[in-house]
Amino acid sequence: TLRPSSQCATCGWPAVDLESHRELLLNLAKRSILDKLHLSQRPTLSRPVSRAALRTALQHLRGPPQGDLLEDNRRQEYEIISFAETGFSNINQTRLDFHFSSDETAGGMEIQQASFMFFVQLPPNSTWDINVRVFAPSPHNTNLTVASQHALQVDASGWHQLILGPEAQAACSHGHLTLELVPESHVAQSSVIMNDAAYRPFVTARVRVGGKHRVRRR
Amino acid sequence: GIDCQAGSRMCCRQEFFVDFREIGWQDWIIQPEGYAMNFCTGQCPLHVAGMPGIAASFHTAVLNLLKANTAAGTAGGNSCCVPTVQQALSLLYYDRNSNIVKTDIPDMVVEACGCS
Repeated sequence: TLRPSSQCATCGWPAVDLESHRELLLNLAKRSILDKLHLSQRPTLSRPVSRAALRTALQHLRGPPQGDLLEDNRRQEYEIISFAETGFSNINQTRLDFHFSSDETAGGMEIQQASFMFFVQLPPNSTWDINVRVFAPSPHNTNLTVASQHALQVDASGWHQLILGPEAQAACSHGHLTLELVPESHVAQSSVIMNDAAYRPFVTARVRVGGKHRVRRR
Repeated sequence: GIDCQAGSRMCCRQEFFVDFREIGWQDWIIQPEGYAMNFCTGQCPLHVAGMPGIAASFHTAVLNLLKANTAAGTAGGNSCCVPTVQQALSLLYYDRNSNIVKTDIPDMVVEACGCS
């Protein structure tokens, strides 16, 4: 800190002795990382993710385009992977919940892109029609209502991606996204794999912090 | 920029690596394994102000002129040993919902130092 009519902290001092300042520097590094991530303390992991699910998700996470970091006044961007928790389900529908930490970031989150990734197991030479419903809180109460839906036809086993629209992005921004999978055809029971750790469905989101309420001074 | 050596007194970059295992953060930070923080330290005599690391520019020239004109009254010249080149720190970590987050935090790694 440079004060009027005084020298700044580093001036007039030789290089510091690292060993005697080690604790101070470690605390400074910890505080610096937590501040930049808008965390008051290090997260405590309440729902550990299996290594298989982590490996699968990371293989599908695409990095941001080169140059994004320096554009737009170097606003910090995040990519988040949220793993599904299975909510109310029956043979006709499966409900998935995704949680995002909207309260960790000052000024709220601005979701730029969100994708739903899910693994489907199908018998050979078969197709499967499915509706993916996006739920959002009703404007009049807290009940969830269908905000949009996407009809998909899946013709091969493997990972599938659905780019989610603005309704889903808004739900992610508010910290909670609910999707419902409704099979239209029943060629294969339980075609979407839910319980195997390596095939757990997830949502990837690209997030910009503080986008909505930012005031820019020129 | 100059990297600090034993007994350095002039403005230089001191390397400092924070091993996440050492501070018990390896469970929530997936990658990288540590943080090459580094920092700037050392003296900035007036004749060094504005160099190295800060490219010659109109602003540098004006600042140097101001310093030269006011040097008599201020021993230190208010010149500081500061980062002149910084890089982002890429982190892959678990948040408190056990989501996996990837982000690039700008200006976290000091690459070079110079006198302001």
